[in-house]
Amino acid sequence: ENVLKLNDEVAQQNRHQLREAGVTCINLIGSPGSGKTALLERTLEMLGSDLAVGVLAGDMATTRDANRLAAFTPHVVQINVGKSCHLDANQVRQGMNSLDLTALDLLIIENVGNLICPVGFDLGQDVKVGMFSATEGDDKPAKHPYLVLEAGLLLLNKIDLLPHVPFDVTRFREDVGSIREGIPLIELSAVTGDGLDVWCTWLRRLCNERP
Amino acid sequence: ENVLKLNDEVAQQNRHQLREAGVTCINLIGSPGSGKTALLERTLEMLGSDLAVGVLAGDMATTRDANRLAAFTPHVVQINVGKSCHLDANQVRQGMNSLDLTALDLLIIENVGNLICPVGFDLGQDVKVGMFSATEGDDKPAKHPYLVLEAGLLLLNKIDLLPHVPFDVTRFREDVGSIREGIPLIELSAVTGDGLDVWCTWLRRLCNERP
Ligand SMILES: Nc1nc2c(ncn2[C@@H]2O[C@H](COP(=O)(O)OP(=O)(O)OP(=O)(O)O)[C@@H](O)[C@H]2O)c(=O)[nH]1
Ligand SMILES: Nc1nc2c(ncn2[C@@H]2O[C@H](COP(=O)(O)OP(=O)(O)OP(=O)(O)O)[C@@H](O)[C@H]2O)c(=O)[nH]1
Ligand SMILES: [Mg+2]
Ligand SMILES: [Mg+2]
Ligand SMILES: [Zn+2]
Ligand SMILES: [Zn+2]
Repeated sequence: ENVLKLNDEVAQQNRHQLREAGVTCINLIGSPGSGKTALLERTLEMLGSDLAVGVLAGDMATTRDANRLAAFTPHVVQINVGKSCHLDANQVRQGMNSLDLTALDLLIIENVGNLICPVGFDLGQDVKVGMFSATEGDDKPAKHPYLVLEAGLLLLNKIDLLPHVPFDVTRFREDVGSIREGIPLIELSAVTGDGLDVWCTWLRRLCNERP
Repeated sequence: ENVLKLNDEVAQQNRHQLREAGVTCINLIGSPGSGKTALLERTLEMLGSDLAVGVLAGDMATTRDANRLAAFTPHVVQINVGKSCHLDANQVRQGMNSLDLTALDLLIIENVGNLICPVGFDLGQDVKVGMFSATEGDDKPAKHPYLVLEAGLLLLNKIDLLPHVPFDVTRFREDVGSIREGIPLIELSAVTGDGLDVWCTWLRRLCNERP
């Protein structure tokens, strides 16, 4: 439909601009409170010296996420989408204009908290990363197959809470595999730091492959 | 826009049909994994003898929620919305057709796991109920003001996990109050049963007021 076609044209322009500037870009998609910002706080800490990382944070309202991330990097911009349910390529283009792309190796877009609508909107990223969390229940991949199909990487956050919640990790992994065999899955905790090294290695490799 | 106008016409027909049948209806809106189904499992158990309760469960894919609820009542129907992000009035009308409304006092619609898109779509309900959970972080009301403004009742689920998560209940309540002073808020746990009596009382009252 027309809105999507227009979006994809702008997304392609974003993609071109990012590649011209040598910036790798990921689009992080997950439920409200799955721990996207917490993960990015840890990521900025860990990668800070190796890679120059910028963040574009999308939310309906508030600048709380950008405020949290600003403690770790000056390269942060908040987009408020208002009564919308996903970032679009035009908003990302505007966000990119207020960042110094020449100073960055990696741009992480933290999409609006929503497992569904962001999946269908190209922003110009290299990879969509889908994030689940252990407190949401183990059936979320089965209920959100389009995200599993679209993502280049899946994350399971909050694994530190597994002892406290009825989450069947085996079933979760099987459901992921039956939708998309072989898709990379990293199990981690933004609070304890478990799995963050694997995540950072993945990010570094992506930047080296697509500088 | 046209889609919304068509939806609202069907929603009004649903509303009329429900009132003709003497069925009170709520539209339960919350993030993926906030505990909607778990709450309804407990609710069906507790209300089972006083009120005849039916559930219409919406998900992109799977019948897992309907399967869970079928253990507690025969009055359950699952709607799979596919690549959509919210139930619409037409889908609810179809769901209502496969329920025996004459046998029901209360119909609970469990909307697709999504804090945003369902807010704008009238389904024919008497009240929209917004559900947050303690594992999502205390900033969700501030980030989702339209849900707070649209809801007739707000729930905070998973309060049993408060000792394990950095959730500031005072800040949460203040944010709710500054968006909408005096909106009812029930803090509960679908796992321990805390607060469920208050929730069931609210439901009973609603059914008595709008039989
Ligand atoms: N136990 C535990 N809690 C976590 C973890 N990651 C995040 N949290 C908590 O989860 C809540 C939400 O974290 P956020 O980082 O705000 O989540 P988010 O996905 O950015 O939320 P939105 O941007 O609003 O969609 C906070 O209370 C965090 O402390 C984790 O790995 N383990
Ligand atoms: N500790 C705790 N866990 C809960 C509570 N309520 C639900 N859960 C857990 O949270 C996870 C998700 O519960 P569901 O009932 O499937 O959540 P939902 O909102 O129906 O999920 P969707 O329909 O997929 O959006 C499950 O692992 C539940 O056991 C609660 O009050 N306390
Ligand atoms: Mg965030
Ligand atoms: Mg459910
Ligand atoms: Zn949407
Ligand atoms: Zn939507």
